[in-house]
Amino acid sequence: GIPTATISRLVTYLRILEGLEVQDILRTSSNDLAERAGVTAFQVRKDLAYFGRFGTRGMGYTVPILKRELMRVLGLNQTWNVVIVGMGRLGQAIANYPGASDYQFQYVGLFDVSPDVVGRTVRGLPVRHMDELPEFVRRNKVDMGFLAVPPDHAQDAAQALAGAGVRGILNFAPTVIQPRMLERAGQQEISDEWRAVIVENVDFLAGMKRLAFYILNPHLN
Amino acid sequence: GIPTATISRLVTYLRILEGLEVQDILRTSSNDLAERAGVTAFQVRKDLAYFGRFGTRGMGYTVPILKRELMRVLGLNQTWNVVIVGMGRLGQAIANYPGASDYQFQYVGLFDVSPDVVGRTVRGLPVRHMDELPEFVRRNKVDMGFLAVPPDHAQDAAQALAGAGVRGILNFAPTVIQPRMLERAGQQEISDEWRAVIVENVDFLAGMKRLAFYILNPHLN
Ligand SMILES: NC(=O)c1ccc[n+]([C@@H]2O[C@H](COP(=O)([O-])OP(=O)(O)OC[C@H]3O[C@@H](n4cnc5c(N)ncnc54)[C@H](O)[C@@H]3O)[C@@H](O)[C@H]2O)c1
Ligand SMILES: NC(=O)c1ccc[n+]([C@@H]2O[C@H](COP(=O)([O-])OP(=O)(O)OC[C@H]3O[C@@H](n4cnc5c(N)ncnc54)[C@H](O)[C@@H]3O)[C@@H](O)[C@H]2O)c1
Repeated sequence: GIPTATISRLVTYLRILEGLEVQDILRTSSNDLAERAGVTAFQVRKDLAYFGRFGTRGMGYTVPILKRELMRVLGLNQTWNVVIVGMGRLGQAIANYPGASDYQFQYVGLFDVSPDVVGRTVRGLPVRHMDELPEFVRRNKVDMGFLAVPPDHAQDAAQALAGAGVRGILNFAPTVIQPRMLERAGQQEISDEWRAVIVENVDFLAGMKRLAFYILNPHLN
Repeated sequence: GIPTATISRLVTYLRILEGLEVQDILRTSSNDLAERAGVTAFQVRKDLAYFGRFGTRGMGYTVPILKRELMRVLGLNQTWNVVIVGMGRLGQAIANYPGASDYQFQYVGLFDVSPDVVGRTVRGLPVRHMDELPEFVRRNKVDMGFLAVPPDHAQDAAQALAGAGVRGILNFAPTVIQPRMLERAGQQEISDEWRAVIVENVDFLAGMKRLAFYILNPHLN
């Protein structure tokens, strides 16, 4: 499959293109993008080649067009309906994060199990009980669940999200989320509700480790 | 310099090695690591080559030894003293995150400016006022500041951290942190307190975009 590193680079190219657009720079090239991204021009061309021919050979790329194509490839030209599961400190920080809505990640629902939290309003949305999740996901065509519960509750909450019908789970808990398995005709198989669910993990620890690395190796920054 | 993607891959290899160790698997190879990391064996060897010869040609690597070397390269075999600046929702979520202390990122201090927060105790540590930061950083040999303040306050708080003498800033605010510049002999130069400071950014948005991408392109997962 496509390496995760390619996706990260595509996100980097997109950020660079947005920066160029903000400065009214309308043309770029694989060399220019490569320099700004800290990779080789060969890598840039290889990454973009997965998704089609964007530029004119030898002529570079038009910034708004390449940006639009990358946004399409990265699913950013459509609205994603998101619920946050777990409205403790992290869940509330996520709900209040301004960066998230520019890219059409719309928080449509907030969920928890604790009576201290359920019923409160955060950014204009009521925090509902997890019992309401399946019906809510169906009615509001929810695409993704952001999982911000404690690690020992993460698998249960993930099961509830998969059972409710989300297409993806962004997991912030420091634990591995497993799909529910079934035995069919003597074989272990992924259960139906998990079959099409993508799980992606988020971890600050990676950022902390990068910082430590660059403090020790500033010449490599 | 070394590409950021290389650091991310090194962190991935380390996570894989930890996973192998937990299962009592003591040998690995560039092919094995490559397969688990979703990259080529060539890439694995290239990444490790930056830091020395770890394995025996044709014989692969010993898991605990390679893990120890990667931890050294990534600065994980030493303790890092960390302060969190901004003890709102995100700052508190960070302070309570269990994953952070395994790797010897020790939270030694918590700082804020708001009277609602200063004086409270979080995980056994008192939240101090920013006025105490310079003295605290000096006395406690603080290496890093985690910046979890609102975007319009981030530059000021970063300036306070640099002025106090930290070696690195992990920035969670959705804004670009700039070093303070001076004019010397008619030239623009980085100010002394910023000269050796590394700034690294953390953003959930990258994880959200990755999830969107894989939902649209499951065959590339
Ligand atoms: N990814 C990262 O880098 C990172 C950073 C900080 C925290 N975290 C993790 O995020 C999680 C939340 O941290 P926090 O500080 O906000 O914890 P918290 O205790 O403040 O909040 C957790 C919330 O989840 C709710 N909850 C528990 N079980 C639930 C369930 N089955 N369904 C719905 N809600 C449920 C609780 O009632 C609570 O309100 C933890 O797993 C923590 O380790 C991750
Ligand atoms: N990186 C990410 O993915 C991500 C995710 C969520 C939130 N965020 C960002 O994290 C930041 C904090 O979010 P939050 O929800 O915790 O906000 P918050 O308002 O709950 O907390 C911010 C805290 O910073 C304090 N503060 C303000 N100026 C300060 C200064 N100069 N020095 C010290 N403390 C100061 C405030 O008193 C407050 O307690 C925001 O910038 C937000 O956009 C980032």
